[in-house]
Order: sequence, then C-alpha cells, then structure tokens
Amino acid sequence: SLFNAFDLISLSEGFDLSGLFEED
Amino acid sequence: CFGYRPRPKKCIYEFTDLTRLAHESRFSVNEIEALYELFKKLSSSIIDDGLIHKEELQLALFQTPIGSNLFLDRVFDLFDEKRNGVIEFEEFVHALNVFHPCAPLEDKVDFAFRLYDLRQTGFIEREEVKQMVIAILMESEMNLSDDLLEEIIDKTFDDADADKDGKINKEEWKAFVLRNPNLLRNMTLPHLKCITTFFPSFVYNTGVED
Repeated sequence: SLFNAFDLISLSEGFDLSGLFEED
Repeated sequence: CFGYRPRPKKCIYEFTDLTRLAHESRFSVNEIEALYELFKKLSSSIIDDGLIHKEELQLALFQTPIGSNLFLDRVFDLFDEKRNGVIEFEEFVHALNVFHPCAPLEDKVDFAFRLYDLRQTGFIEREEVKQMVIAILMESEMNLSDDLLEEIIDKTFDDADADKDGKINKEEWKAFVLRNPNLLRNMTLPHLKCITTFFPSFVYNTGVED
C-alpha cells in the first residue's frame, strides 16, 4: 500500500526535536 | 569614539518568573530550572545573548548552522510567538510544554496542524503537502516519480479531506490523526518527563526543592 504523505513528512529531522537533548 | 554599542543585556530570570512559568505549564519549578540550563546552552552556542537564533536551533538539531530546512523553519516560527526572529525562554517553555508526554492530545494536534499549514490560511492545502513531500524527499535524498508523488498525495487527501474541497481543515485533521496516531509521534518528547536528570546542574542555581 502507498505511504501516507504525512508519514513521509514526519520523518524530517527538522521535526525531530529529540536532538535538543543530545550531548555534544 | 569607536562607535561603541553596548551588548544587549541578557534577560536574567528571577525565581518568581520561574514559578510563574511552572504554574502556566506542565513543568515543576525544578524542571523549569533544568529547562533553563538547556536554554542557556542552546542560546549561547553561537551568539551568547540569552536568545535562541535560528542558526542555534539548527546547530543543535543538525550539528551545522548552515543551510536551510523547511521543517526547521516552521518549528522555529511556531516557537517564536512574538515573531521577532529569536526564541526567548518563555517562548521556549510554552512550545516545549506542548511536547510534554502529559500535554493534552488536543494541543499536539493543534501544534502539528499549524506546522503543516505553511501559509497560515487555516487549512492544510494540497500544494503545501506537495511542497513538504518534495522537501523531505530532497532532505533524505529519495527519488520518487511525479506520478507516484501525485498518487501518494491523492491517497492522503482521499483519507483526510472528508468534505472533498481539496484542503484539510482542523476538524478533518483531528479525525485523520486520531485514525493515524503515528503521525503525532514527533509531538512527544519523552526526555521532558525526566529533564532534571539531563541537566542536573540546575541544582547549583535552584530556588526550591520540589
């Protein structure tokens, strides 16, 4: 079956804010 | 003589400000203090002025301050409530409050809707979805034929656009994400439930023991 467009969009790193908590 | 310009004064938060922010959010005072440690780290990574600039958010998420990303632009714009090009601590707390594991689903649905409503028309339009899909394909270096791209967008609108007017309104969006809760996975940051353990240094400046 086809992807949902928002499934694809939500993969963006720009939306993944967990990177804020990563150590340097 | 040398065109002296004083450096902008950093905003120092008083204990009463932190207490107020705790009352306005799902965070305790100690958690607000720990978030302040995170904020100080982010806001001093390029320009140490007590404000998060877009490049600083980008540096934190992408490990580089250079380049542009449609999605990061949208996230930044939603954090920047005053629309003055920087994120202040209060704005930072307000936005992260939505990402708290205990935040109401309604708030997450609304925030995600505003993220995707690129032109802020109150609807997620087909052109906006296409623009975002093309951006994610470029970001991830994936190739899709135009036909397949159109097919994916058609299917999405078949599922989400209940009144078939070619755009997704907030009610349609809410019904759609309730059927596809996976779409909200980025709207919850489990780290926020134990933020004090990520930034234990808050204890050196704390004004209260929770």
